[in-house]
Amino acid sequence: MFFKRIELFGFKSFVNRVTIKFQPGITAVIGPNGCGKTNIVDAVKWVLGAQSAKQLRGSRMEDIIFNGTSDRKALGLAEVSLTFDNSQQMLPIDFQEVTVTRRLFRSGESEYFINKAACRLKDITEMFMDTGLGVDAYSLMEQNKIDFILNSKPEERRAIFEEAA
Amino acid sequence: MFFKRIELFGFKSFVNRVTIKFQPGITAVIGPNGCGKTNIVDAVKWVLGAQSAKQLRGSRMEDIIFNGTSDRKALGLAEVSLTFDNSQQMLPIDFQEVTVTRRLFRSGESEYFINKAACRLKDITEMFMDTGLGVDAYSLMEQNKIDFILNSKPEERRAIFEEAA
Amino acid sequence: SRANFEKTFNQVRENFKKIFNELFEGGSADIVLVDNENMLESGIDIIAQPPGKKLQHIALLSGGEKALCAIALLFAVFLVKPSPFCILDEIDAPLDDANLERFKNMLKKFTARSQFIMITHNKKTMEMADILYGITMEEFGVSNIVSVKLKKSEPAIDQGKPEEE
Amino acid sequence: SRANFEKTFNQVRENFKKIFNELFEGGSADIVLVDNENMLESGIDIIAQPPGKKLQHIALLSGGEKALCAIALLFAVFLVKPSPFCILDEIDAPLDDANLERFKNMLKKFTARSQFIMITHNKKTMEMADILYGITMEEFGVSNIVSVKLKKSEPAIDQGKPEEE
Ligand SMILES: Nc1ncnc2c1ncn2[C@@H]1O[C@H](COP(=O)(O)OP(=O)(O)OP(=O)(O)O)[C@@H](O)[C@H]1O
Ligand SMILES: Nc1ncnc2c1ncn2[C@@H]1O[C@H](COP(=O)(O)OP(=O)(O)OP(=O)(O)O)[C@@H](O)[C@H]1O
Ligand SMILES: [Mg+2]
Ligand SMILES: [Mg+2]
Repeated sequence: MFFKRIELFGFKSFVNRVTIKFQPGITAVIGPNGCGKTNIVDAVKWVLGAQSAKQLRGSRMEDIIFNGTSDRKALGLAEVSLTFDNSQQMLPIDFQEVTVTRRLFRSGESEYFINKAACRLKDITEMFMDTGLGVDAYSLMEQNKIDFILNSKPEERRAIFEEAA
Repeated sequence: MFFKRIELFGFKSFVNRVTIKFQPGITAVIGPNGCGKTNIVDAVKWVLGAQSAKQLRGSRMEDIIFNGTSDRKALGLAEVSLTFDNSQQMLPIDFQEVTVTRRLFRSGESEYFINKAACRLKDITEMFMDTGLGVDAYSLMEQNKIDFILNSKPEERRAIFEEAA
Repeated sequence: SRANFEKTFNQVRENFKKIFNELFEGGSADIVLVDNENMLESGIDIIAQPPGKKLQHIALLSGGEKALCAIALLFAVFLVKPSPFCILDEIDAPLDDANLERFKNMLKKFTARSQFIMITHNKKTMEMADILYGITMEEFGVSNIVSVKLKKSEPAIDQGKPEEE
Repeated sequence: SRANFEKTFNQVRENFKKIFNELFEGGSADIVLVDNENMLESGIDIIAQPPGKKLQHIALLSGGEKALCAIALLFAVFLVKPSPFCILDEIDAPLDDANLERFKNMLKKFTARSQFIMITHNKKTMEMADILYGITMEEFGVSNIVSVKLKKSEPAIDQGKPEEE
């Protein structure tokens, strides 16, 4: 299984539809302060099932929808899709390629899709269950949080081992 | 007033007596990871009156005393002196140069000196009272704590303004 | 289940010891259960001893040593349960040049198993990427993506059209 | 006293607006009392708006923007009550090259009033120092100091005897 691409639309500073294609191996993402690099990480966490705005550095969930600039109006919707190559059937679903989509309207309504078929958030989190992927997974090393695994209390560190078990 | 020099002996990784002379302007301190740069900041905080081991990244106060390496035995004492130029009488004491010293023995006994005359910790913290210097002062920007002023709760931010008032 | 957790814990522990020793070029480390009797509830402690230093609690490690130790733990878990992809957001920021090289060499060993997405400002880290993307904000507040060709000296942002779908 | 706090608060606020605008080359910022009625107890909120972006809570700022915002606040307080010396421990780590230059230019304006001690790994930051010290650990676990002459290209650690007292 590998992460083929991410598509962002209306998510934080990504007001235009932007697609980023990844390769196996190492992809580096660079750019000036505040240009939107960590917003991409937030987008991945959101689709993988993040439930609280605080995990996405916001105070309300609407904070993830593009809220406008001096030249552009705020949008009413945020949508992010992650596409994976599933040729080795790592995800328990019978498709060669799996696209997971999450949408949020300013009204507060949420929608979730797996390969364009509507589903529940629970279906997405269950699909990723045994892959080591997830919102709090050890495989998402957030900015300035490298100390986090070391500084947290001994009880909190169990989570990493349980995830891997 | 300016900070003329610091002298460390037995404080954390400074087992040898080391003197660092500062100039007005900018002094840069460089060196590989783990070589002892932030230990110097801890030493300054300690002499300025730090009361808890946690402020110095330890769990007990003895953690600041050199605890040995594969080739050297642990020491029984840590001592740090800060020397200031006081020709403009910023510190309310009648000396051209002021040296503040703090000592800790493994037995737990502490000693404090101002220009080699024994004093109490209270005398030191009172002497620095109106200078903007102090353990939690805005003038000590610790490693990875730059977000601290921004992330803390609104009530906690008051401290900086009160310090300056 | 207990057997499962115990097996995983012991595997991660073995890996951590090995990888720590390799990343620090010496020294030793360990992970221990705080409460041995109660495997399924116990917290987990981390002990690290950089080369030539005394065994100590991880809170006394320096910023760079902590980051390297956390990286060792991440890779130790990865060996037991590789997640298909991993996002690292400025994980290289606290590392000095020597530790950055060691981290890079270690990372290369994992790219056969997993895909890495690295956000960085460090030119030495960019050099190891298979593909490089630049996030720009030519229009204030609006994120866009461009593909970057890395010339050995400077990344030249290729203003060409971002990859169109 | 109330009058004293109010005067300081308003001065820092004016400075913060000015310095933020200079460091970010545009945009605006403000500090407000959460509870206007109760000046002596109220918490303090920070609002920041990088150039061209919408006014928002500081939690949504990026890592580098937060660091620059905290630096603006530090200097704003410094203008009201300059502390004789200031220690900055790797404050430049999250900044990109452009923001680092702006920070350096701003810092130079303050060196007439206060003394700065900067711990850094960044060669561009070292260049601005009046004097440079290297901390080494030639003997494992033992910190020592050497004075460094900065040749424009590479800092050449002068292995000469550290400054003997
Ligand atoms: N809902 C939103 N609408 C518009 N812009 C937003 C929204 N949420 C966040 N932003 C913007 O995104 C920017 C932060 O981006 P991000 O944290 O990804 O930067 P970065 O590239 O990681 O920078 P750094 O190198 O400093 O870490 C902020 O300046 C903020 O204004
Ligand atoms: N009591 C002590 N005795 C001996 N060594 C100690 C003691 N306390 C801390 N140390 C050592 O000091 C080192 C940490 O030093 P410090 O945090 O100053 O590094 P640094 O130069 O700031 O590195 P970085 O660039 O990674 O931030 C640790 O490796 C630790 O082993
Ligand atoms: Mg970021
Ligand atoms: Mg440090």
